[in-house]
Amino acid sequence: ANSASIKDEL
Amino acid sequence: MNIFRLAGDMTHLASVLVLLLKIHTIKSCAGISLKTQELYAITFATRYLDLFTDYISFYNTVMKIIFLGSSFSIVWYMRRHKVVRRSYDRDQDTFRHFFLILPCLLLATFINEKLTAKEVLWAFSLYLEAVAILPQLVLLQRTRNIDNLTGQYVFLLGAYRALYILNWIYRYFTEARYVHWITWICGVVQTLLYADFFYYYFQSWKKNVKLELPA
Repeated sequence: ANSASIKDEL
Repeated sequence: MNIFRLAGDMTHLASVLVLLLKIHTIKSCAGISLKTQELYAITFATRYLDLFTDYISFYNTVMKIIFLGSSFSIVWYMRRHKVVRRSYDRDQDTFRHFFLILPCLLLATFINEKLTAKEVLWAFSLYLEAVAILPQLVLLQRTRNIDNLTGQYVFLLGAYRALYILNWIYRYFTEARYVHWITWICGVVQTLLYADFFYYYFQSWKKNVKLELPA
């Protein structure tokens, strides 16, 4: 998976 | 999670606690912009839609619920609480939400990571958060007596944004393929908006005098 698609910040 | 990110989140949390302390304990929202608080409530409501679609971590979920809950309860207090609402500087807080919301919505439909409802709303929330502090800064400029809690609230919010920039720099160099252009540009713009406030905040701290922003 593209890490840009994972939104792990608030 | 790195130390900058954690420190940023904790500073953000502290800012919300300072504001709730002022509202809940002193029963006053003098000097606080309802416009800014409503923009934050919209920001979190549109960004944290992923609470229903993606699970990231327990920490992430809890923090999202805290920021959503606190932002909506602050708006509730300022609009509805029989004592708190009386201290609201309605006549000074004249910024129009609409002028910020509409351009952000337009921008989000053109500049986003993917043309889906969720991604457009996510981009919208970033654009809106970047400018949400403006009504608060305008109100501060108009306020003759900025109380300590209000000054600390805005300072903590600005510190949270600055720490997030350090977090991005750290992640860029330590994680493969960690690139978030929209987040970064919005974050830098947002932090720059605090530059002027920071300047006067540190001046008043150094000289040990009451914070006042020149009109």
